[in-house]
Amino acid sequence: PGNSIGLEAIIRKALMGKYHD
Amino acid sequence: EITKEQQALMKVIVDAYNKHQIPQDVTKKLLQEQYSVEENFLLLTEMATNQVQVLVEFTKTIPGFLSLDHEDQIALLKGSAVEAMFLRSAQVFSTKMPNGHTEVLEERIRKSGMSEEFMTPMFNFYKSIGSLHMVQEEQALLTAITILTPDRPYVKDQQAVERLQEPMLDVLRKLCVLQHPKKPQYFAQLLGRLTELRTLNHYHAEMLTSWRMN
Repeated sequence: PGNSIGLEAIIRKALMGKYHD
Repeated sequence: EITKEQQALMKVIVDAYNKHQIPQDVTKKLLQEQYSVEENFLLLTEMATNQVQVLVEFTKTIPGFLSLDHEDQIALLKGSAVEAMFLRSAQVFSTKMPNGHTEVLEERIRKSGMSEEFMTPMFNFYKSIGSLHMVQEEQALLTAITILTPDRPYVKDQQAVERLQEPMLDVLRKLCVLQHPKKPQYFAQLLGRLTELRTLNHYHAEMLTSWRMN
C-alpha cells in the first residue's frame, strides 16, 4: 500500500543485500 | 544417530534461524495501543516486508543455496515466502508469551480487514503447529525444507534443489526420532503440516485480494 512493491522485488533486493531502496 | 556433519549442518541452520528475526522495534509496535483497521493493515504489511527480508537472509546461509542458479534462487524464495512466513508466525502462536501478548496479536490480525473465511484456516494452522510442540531445531529445519522445495514454479534445475533438501530431511527425520521416541509418527506429522501450508499458500492470493478490497 502506498509504496507497494512486489514480493519478487523485495526478494531481489534482499538477495543483493539492498534493504532500504 | 546424528553424524558430526549432520550436527554441523543443523547448527548452521539453527544459528541462522535465530540470528535472522524481525527486529524487536517492529514487533513491539504490534503490542502498542489500539489501532484502526487501516493502521493494522499497514503494520501487518510492513511486518510482511520485514519477514521476507529476514527470510532471504536466513536462506542465504543454507549451505549450497547461493551456488544455485540465481533465477532458481528467486523462484524458490518466491514460491516459499508465504509458507515460510506462516511457519514463522505459527511459532508466535505456539510459544507462551507474557501478559496475553498472543491474544493481543490475534485480536490485531482479526481486526485487520481480512475475510473470516481465510482467517479461520490460518488460525487453525497456527493451532495445529502449536500442538506439535516443535523444538527450535525442528522449526528451523522445517523452514529450510520448505524453502528448498524442488517443484516450485519456474525452478529449472530441480535436481540441484533436491540435493540440498535431502540432507535436511534426513537430519530432521533423525532428530524427530531422538526428540520424540514415543511418537513414531512425529516426522510424518511434520511433513503433513507442509501439505497444510501448501493449501494456505494456494489461498493466499485470494486472501490478499479480499484484504485489499475490504
